[in-house]
Amino acid sequence: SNGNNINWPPEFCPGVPWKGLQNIDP
Amino acid sequence: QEPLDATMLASAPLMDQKQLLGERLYPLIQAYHPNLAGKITGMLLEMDNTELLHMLESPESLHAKVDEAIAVLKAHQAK
Repeated sequence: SNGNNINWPPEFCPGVPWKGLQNIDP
Repeated sequence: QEPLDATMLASAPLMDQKQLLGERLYPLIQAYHPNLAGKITGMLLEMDNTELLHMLESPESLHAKVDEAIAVLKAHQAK
């Protein structure tokens, strides 16, 4: 993924397993 | 909550490391920016874990990075 993705940045939610940039749809 | 140190962190898988750091950073960031805390934490988690550990120990450096992240986020959203 890249910085131009509209959904960037991925949002961290406490208690929810963090998947980092994989959270973002390509 | 136990303090987080580099040794403890290194023994966890990579995504768990980010999770541990995120769980600690989030409440601190939430104190500055309740509405953007999730996004800002997500952005900061892209940084090196050593830097994130330093930010947990140094409110000044955390605050500086949070301000930086907000500037980047606003510029991104303005596109």
